[in-house]
Amino acid sequence: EITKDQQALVKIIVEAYNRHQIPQDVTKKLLQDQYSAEENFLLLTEMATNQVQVLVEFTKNIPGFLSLDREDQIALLKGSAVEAMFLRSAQVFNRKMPSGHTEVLEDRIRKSGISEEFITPMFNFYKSIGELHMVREEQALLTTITILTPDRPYVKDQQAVERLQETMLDVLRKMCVLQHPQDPQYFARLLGRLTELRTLSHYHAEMLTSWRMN
Amino acid sequence: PASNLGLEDIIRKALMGNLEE
Repeated sequence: EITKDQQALVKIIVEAYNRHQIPQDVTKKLLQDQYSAEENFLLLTEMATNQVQVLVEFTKNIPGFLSLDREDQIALLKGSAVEAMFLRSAQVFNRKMPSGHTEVLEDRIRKSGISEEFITPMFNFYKSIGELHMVREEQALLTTITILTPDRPYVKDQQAVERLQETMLDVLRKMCVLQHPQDPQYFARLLGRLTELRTLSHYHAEMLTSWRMN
Repeated sequence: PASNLGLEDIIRKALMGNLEE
């Protein structure tokens, strides 16, 4: 059973998740199907900045986050930025979109100059997230759990972060049991995606270097 | 290192935004 406090917690997190999105004037540009390689590179770079700003605005609303040590807050955001961006991108990519939009987006990514060896694991990850058919509450909580990973570099008070993460994991676990009673492995599968995210994040640094050189 | 510094700058500015308000 989810307690009243836990329900209130989920409500705050989901509202923040819905409120903080990439600005529409930026996403509209993504859907233009006429663009040069340079325009594409500039837009995807602009989006990366927006993604980080959106991540920070969302994270400030996570109950307890702003009570953490200030430098730990920065360490958590720095450490989780790439994973959180991939997770959010995967969720957006799998959302129902008007006809043709998914194809334009996929085409844009494939023609961005990013090497195929990185594109493949990225799209594989997007597909594996899509297969989960997560509801909004699960997406928001999984993102929160990613951000509140205690073993990021330079985090000093790991126990404080761990306590906060445990609170979120407990709520998510209960939600999975209640929402997916016929699939007792659902929670474990969600957490399995976090391991995939870590792998993808390790590819990311190499992906950037090769892309910049291209 | 340069791109990591850029990321940290963006994060610090965005975090500070609330305090300034």
